[in-house]
Amino acid sequence: MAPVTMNAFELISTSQGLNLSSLFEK
Amino acid sequence: MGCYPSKRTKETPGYEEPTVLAAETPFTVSEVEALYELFKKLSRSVIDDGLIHKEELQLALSRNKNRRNLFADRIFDLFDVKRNGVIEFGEFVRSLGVFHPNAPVEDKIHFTFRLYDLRQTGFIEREELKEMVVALLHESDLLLSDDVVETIVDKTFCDADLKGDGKIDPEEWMEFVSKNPSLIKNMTLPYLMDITLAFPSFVLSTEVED
Repeated sequence: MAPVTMNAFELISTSQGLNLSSLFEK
Repeated sequence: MGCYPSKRTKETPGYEEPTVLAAETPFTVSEVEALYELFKKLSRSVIDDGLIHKEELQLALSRNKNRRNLFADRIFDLFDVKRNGVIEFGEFVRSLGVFHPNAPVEDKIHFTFRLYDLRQTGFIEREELKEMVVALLHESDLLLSDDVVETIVDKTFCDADLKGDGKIDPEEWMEFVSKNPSLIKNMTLPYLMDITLAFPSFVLSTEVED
């Protein structure tokens, strides 16, 4: 992992809170 | 049904007719009816009142209704269009419409801008970006030093803030996402293409043809 080259928004978009596909999991 | 209001209308506050919602969203009438099954399931997970409360969305998204999640909170706030502390069926369907594979990309980009504009100032500010990175690290139990976080935030902010005025405006955000399309990957839910397969129970009772 090379954190200093990460795009901060890309990191944020991996949040479980933004993963709405989990609404459809049974 | 005759002259009486439908059972759903009587029982569910904020219920809206699928034909109306289908006309305003990328969903068909059948898909809206399938979404109603999902809505019912979510809206009775903690408080059985036919409305989605913050804890219920939190539970569905993070599996823990007691652990606050900044991003689940933001999703709730954007879905709760009337700002009355609950998500009604119409709000749920219209908001999920943005996540449909056929929804306009511009709508998805606009939604993410509002999502990340934590204090609703019309701009994404550096402080907000750092707050979100810190929240993500906390949620993921990842440890990065403050120096590393600052470096990540600085670099990203510098790339996105094309005008160099210390804040990201909607135009800059549009440009930044165009160059980094993976940023809106989570704004498309393939599930929504076959929602009627996921929640088929309504199919037997639907009265409206698409």
